[in-house]
Amino acid sequence: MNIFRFFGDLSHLASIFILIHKITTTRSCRGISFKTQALYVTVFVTRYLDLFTSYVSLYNTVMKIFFIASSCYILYLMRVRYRPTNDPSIDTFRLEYLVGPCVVLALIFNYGYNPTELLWSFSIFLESVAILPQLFMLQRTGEAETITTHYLAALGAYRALYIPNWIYRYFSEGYVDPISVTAGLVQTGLYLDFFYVYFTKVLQGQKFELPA
Amino acid sequence: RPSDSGHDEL
Repeated sequence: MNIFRFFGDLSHLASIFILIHKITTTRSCRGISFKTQALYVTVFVTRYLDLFTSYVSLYNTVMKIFFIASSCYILYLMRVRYRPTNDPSIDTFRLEYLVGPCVVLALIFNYGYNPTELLWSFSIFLESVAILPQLFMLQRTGEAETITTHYLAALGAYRALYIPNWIYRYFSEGYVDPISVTAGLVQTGLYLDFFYVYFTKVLQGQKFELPA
Repeated sequence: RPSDSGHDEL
């Protein structure tokens, strides 16, 4: 554990709390992609199957349980409690374009041909693109509530912080995980456009609006 | 290999 990873994880936790806060206080999941949230549940469930097989630390176990539970809770909020506020007609990204290639990539790049390793690898690739339906929706509507942009910023910061974490681990432990690093760089790259608008508009007190 | 020690990152 190093500070980059720790603050990355904290940022990830923060993003989830911000999202739950947004949905429950506005009593609406408007502007949130159900598809992205469903992908996160898939990511956490397929990756954290090792909860039953390998113990890393109490921190690790608690975080894994939290990520699975909170992502399922968010789906519940969107699908049951605030269902009328969820508009599927603008959440139109085709999931098969994401899941299909991730299955193929996991079959090619993995650390072992067994179900746990294949699912782990799949979850890493899937996480790297899981935000796309959300970003696509943002692009389509051209604007976002400020709280939603804070959610995305916290999620992007979590990914960004994992990069110095890997650099640090390389020098301090000689540890390199090529699958995580490659997928992580792609994932962080997807946020660059968003961050540009976030820094130049939202943090200057303006509304998040994309140029027409 | 990363998986020998398990995947310790979240």
